[in-house]
Amino acid sequence: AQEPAAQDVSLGVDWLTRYGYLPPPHPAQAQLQSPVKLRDAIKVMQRFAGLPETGLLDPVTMATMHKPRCSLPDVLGVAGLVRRRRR
Amino acid sequence: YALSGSMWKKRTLTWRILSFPQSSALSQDTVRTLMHHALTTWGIESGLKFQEVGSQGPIEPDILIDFARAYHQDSYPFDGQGGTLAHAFFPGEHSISGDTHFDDEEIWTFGSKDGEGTDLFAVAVHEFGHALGLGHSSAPDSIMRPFYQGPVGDPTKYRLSQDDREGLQQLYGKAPRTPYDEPTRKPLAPPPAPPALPPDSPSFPVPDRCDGNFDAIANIRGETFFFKGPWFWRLQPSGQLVSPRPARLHRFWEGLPSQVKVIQAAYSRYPDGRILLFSGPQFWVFQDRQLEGAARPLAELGLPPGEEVDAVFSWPLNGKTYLVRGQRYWRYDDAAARPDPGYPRDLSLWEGAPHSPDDVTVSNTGDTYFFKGAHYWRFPKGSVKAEPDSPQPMGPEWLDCPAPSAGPGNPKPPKATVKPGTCNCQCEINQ
Repeated sequence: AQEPAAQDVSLGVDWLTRYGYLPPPHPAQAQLQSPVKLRDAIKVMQRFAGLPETGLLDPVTMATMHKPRCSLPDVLGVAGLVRRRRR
Repeated sequence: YALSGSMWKKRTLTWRILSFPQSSALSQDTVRTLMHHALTTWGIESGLKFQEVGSQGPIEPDILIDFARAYHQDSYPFDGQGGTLAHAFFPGEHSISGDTHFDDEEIWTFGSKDGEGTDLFAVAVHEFGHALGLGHSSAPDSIMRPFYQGPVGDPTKYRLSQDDREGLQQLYGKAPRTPYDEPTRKPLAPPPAPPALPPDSPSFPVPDRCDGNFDAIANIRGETFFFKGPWFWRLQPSGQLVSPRPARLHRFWEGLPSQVKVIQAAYSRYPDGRILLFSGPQFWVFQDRQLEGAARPLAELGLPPGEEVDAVFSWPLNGKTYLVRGQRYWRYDDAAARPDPGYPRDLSLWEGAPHSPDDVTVSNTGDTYFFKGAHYWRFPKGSVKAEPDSPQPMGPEWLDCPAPSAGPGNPKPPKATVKPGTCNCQCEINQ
């Protein structure tokens, strides 16, 4: 399969982080995103989207990331929706 | 389905529409009707009721519905047409809990055939699922899938999928049956009893759950399991017992050796969710209900060879496993797959905890519970100090049983660990 462009990977990682598939980057830890964790995260996203679980940021997966959706995270516990806010 | 970990304690919820969509062909009445039907979709499958309240009244509604655009004073700004369509806040005590926001820059439609616009009813059903405590689902026919799936048909006829129903009923139980409910399907035939096991007949009495004194207690996938001898009970997040009659251990945990008669501790391991059952100086690892591999020695988790365990639990704050025996506890780092150094430690670090607990669990809301006899000690989320009103009787809150009256038959709860300090003790022979 054609290697995704660097920009796509960057957008993809942002999207996966926003919706809870990847842990938010820890400021103190200059932790590289392990390819295995990234692939697992993409697979879980593909399952939620009903796509073939390739684990790759292929074109159909990237296109799905632009589809209309609910703004809650898909994987909870990473970014729960309980915010301190005056109603 | 996925549960968010919070739920409403009450069964009647109030709602109100704070603002209506600015640029939509839908009238305000249509919007209110669609919201009513979207809530009813969840109500008819559970014991929940919904009541619209007016803006003048004193009641602050549980579910406040708002059409807002871009940044709107919460941490989840909308992004114009397309992209994110709406969101809702999970149940809780916070004023924003249950509130549901729709992106006012979408073109909200209803039942449109040409694929134009975004169907308000379908999105509302989804968001109210969040407002009731459900997370996103990956089930193909679930309304809780994260991506917009288009209109879902006539709001007065729409019914939740099985996945959505099961998630909802885990939290709020089934709708109370009405006389007109005719069972649409025959109840499932009970599984054939394998000949080797004695039948479940009254001649084989089952233990009484109201006696307490369980061998092990564990929170597994949001349900609380109470083990006693070769039996166990299951309590759903809604507080309902799956059945007042206990299930047979070896019929459920497939592969558990028949000579294992008592489970001394049990827990669901973080992060892979495997279920570990402990008996004697060994434990067994289960994936769902199937045994994975042979028995393993407790020494693997850092206990001295031959040592047994009273309680095991996983603490969400650090994801580590705690193993309690008598007045001491060990800690195991699952991520690093090795026991933590510097253990065992004294159990009094858990201020107020009883020694040799029957078991320890962490509830869906994050509180830690020590169980012993017919009582429990509650440690608020993240705290290692028992609530001052501990211990409390288990019966009423957990097992649908009356509170035990203290008496010879029901000894008072064991003294908790005493705080270290000077002691003025006169011990006389007759006291």
